[in-house]
Amino acid sequence: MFEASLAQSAILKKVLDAIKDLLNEANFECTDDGIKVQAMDNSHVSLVSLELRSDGFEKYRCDRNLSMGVNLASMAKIMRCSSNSDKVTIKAQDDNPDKVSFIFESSNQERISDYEMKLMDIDADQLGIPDTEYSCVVKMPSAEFARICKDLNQFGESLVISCSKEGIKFSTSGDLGSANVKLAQTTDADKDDAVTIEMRSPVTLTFACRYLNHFTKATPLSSQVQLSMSDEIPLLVEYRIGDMGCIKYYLAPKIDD
Amino acid sequence: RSSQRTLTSFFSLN
Repeated sequence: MFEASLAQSAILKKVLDAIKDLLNEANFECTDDGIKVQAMDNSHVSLVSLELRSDGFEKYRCDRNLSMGVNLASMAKIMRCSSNSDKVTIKAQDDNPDKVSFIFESSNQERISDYEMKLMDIDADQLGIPDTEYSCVVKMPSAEFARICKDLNQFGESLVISCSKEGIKFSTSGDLGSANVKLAQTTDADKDDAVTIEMRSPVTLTFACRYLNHFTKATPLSSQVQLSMSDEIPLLVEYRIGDMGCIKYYLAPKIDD
Repeated sequence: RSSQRTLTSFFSLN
């Protein structure tokens, strides 16, 4: 038996919005520790790694490890049937379930709805991701990162990210012309609008802007985003989900032939 | 000219 409750459905809606455009389907791996999802997009250029720890749930019970193959568009349809303030409970009866239930309870308990979703068998590749000491780790406001990705996406398909001690620079060019946005490190590191850079050595990397824009769907989850970069390895873009977990996106760089 | 790599060229399959 698996049962997990969250006091507010809003957080699960935001998590789903952050992954549903990148992934069609994914296995939700449920253990005593929590729920994990690791899946690549169809083209195997990017990867989503989601973790929701059990101690972040209002109630969490997982008697046996189980894997739930979820069609994310279907789950998004169901989540849209909840109000943001609803309590949500995810429930699966069997050890090897072929369906999962979502129960939404209004805050005054006067409205209770439940939706049953069929699960699917997903045979997906799992990647081993090594722990990496990155050359540059940048923390910046998530809304600023989203704005830059959206603005620069108009100019070209590729976005060049350069990071040095002075700051982080985003550049692109195309038929229309070129664009550059530079952010300097801020002095007050504690604020939500802070830009902080930890650097071992400067880095310049090129990425497909389209994927970065997909990642920014996670912006409502966190006021800050963390970018970790080293030359010629995938970019890590990380958003915290309150105190209960995080969503990590990895993106393979474009490399000169 | 740069070309897009896939993640499987950086991370190993489990």
